[in-house]
Amino acid sequence: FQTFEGDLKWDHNDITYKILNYSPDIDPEVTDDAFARAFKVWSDVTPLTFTRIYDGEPDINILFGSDNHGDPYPFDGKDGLLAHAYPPGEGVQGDAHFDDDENWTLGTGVVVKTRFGNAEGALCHFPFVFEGQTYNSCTSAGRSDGHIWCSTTANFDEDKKYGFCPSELLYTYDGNGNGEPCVFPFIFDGESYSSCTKEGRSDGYRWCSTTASYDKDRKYGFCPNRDTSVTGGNAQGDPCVFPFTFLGKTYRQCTSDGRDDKKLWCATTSSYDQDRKWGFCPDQGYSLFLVAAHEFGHALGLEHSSVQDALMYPMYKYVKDFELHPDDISGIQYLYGAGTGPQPTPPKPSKKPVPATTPSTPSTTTTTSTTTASVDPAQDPCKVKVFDAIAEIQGVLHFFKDGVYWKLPAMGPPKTSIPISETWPALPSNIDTVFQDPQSKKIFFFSGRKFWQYTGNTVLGPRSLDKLGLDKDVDKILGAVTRNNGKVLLFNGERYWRLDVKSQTVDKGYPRNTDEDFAGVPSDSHDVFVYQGKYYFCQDFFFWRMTWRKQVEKVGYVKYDLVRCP
Amino acid sequence: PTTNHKPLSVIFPSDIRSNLSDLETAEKYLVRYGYMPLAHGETTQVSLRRSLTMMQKKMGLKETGQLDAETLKTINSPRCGVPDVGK
Repeated sequence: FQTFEGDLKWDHNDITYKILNYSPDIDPEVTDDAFARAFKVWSDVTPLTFTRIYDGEPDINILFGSDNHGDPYPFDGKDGLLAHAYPPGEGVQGDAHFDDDENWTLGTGVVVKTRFGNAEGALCHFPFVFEGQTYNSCTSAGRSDGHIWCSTTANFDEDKKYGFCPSELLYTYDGNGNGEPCVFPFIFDGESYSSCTKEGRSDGYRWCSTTASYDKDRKYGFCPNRDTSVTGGNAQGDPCVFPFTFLGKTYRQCTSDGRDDKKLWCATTSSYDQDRKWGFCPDQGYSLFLVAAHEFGHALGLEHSSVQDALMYPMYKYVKDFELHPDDISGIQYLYGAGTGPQPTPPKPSKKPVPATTPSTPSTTTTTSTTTASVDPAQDPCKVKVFDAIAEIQGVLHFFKDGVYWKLPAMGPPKTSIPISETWPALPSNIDTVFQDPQSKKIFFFSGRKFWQYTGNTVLGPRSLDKLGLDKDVDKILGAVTRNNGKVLLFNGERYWRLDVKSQTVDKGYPRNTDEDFAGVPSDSHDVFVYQGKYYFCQDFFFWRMTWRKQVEKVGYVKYDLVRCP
Repeated sequence: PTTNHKPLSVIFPSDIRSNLSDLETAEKYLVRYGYMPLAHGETTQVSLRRSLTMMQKKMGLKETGQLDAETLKTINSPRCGVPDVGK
């Protein structure tokens, strides 16, 4: 993870936010929910709280806008740049802006929340069947008033559950019209309008008067997008018109004809050839929740991460069941500390008899025999906070701590600890680093400024690090990355050396700086090792896994992901 | 009315702004997200290679310093507008 220069962060934990406007793509209720869930992502792992306010100046202002939207960083139309946010601070700092040329959804296609009807505001179910015909979008079929509707189950004929779809005939949003529907025709600047218009505005939003005359009443609202509304193009927000003609041919659905990029488009009038009005058809869209969670990360002080699976990685990727990545957790907790976490679950009654505090009085209570063996914390790898060393030996991961070690079994966490002295009697109890040379199969152990070399049961050592050519100021070796060429990299925090195993001397040109050659991992890792061809850098409870191309591909928990603790 | 000479591919109005060469697109991206200084000159090519390498490293791509297919795909993918490097 990365934080902004100077570790910019809020100086208080009770953060306020305000939603300044809404997107025509998503119902305001769905938007409110998406933002609330996005904030919860961060409040779940920190002491931060987020409160929505409607008046006054909040810490975080949230707005939707297109192109030039009031700050020095214009948006770029559909796709490309989706949103941006500013690090914590006053004024525009902390604010999050979303590009309204995108098709905002929850990541899997248009979200159509119904109103009225008998489905209590449920989302449309596409496709649905009505009078034996299948519909993939809202329809006015069966009605004569022009209102579009949908079924909220797969089959209207059977379930009869329905609601009305967003349209300007149903409601408007924002503005000062109290959400009233458009009144058509309406008068604006002396002209009559019979549909939503962008006239009089420079931001591209479609609006209408909620009375018969805007000139007289000055009441207006913005038009929600219909589920068939286009994005991009030159008719943003207008619905597709089917059938339409393009180069003389009639189209009854969206098409990619005429485009090299295969994107689906439609005309928003009955003739593209004549009117040249068009836009892209609704696609999967971008998840407002996921993008908002990312942007709020910036608003709280996180910069972009290099970890591809992290929320703070700069590229958008839809994930169905979102979970905050350990890298993001590390970042936000670096700034704000950990939260109090979930409430503890009351312990279940133990089957194990509790020893009496005063053993003098014999108990008359009959106790069941103990079936659960007690676990000595010192012998349980799941109780270990930080291991002394971790290494792959004979293809099996070994965890070392305070004179014992555990071998990772095929499944589940290690069960039995083994005294180090049983297997390698010459070693001390505190081991800093272990590695097995892939070629010679020799095992090297490091403790302080000493090291040992085991070949089977034969031991060499202890010998001093001086023998390897390491300076006196190297107090210990904290990790090792083995290679198949007879070389091994020895790490001591911010520096590392390359050791030639055969000659047992470090190569010229070393030490080098860890952070220069291994970007994206902690330079103060206390364990470094290779497991199944990947490099692992451990710090605190976490590990950073890196490919041989030095690409960080995962950040995980040592306890859960490596030791496999429940 | 239809035209007699139907073009094979239609350039829509808003496509004009994205009608840049891959190289121009890459330069725009590198500048926008902080990998490349704004100034251009004799060192442009050197700067481009260095900037591409920096970007590839940051994004976890293979560090070729070239505008390869993987890099171009990343450049054309949706993303956050906050710069990756610098303020």
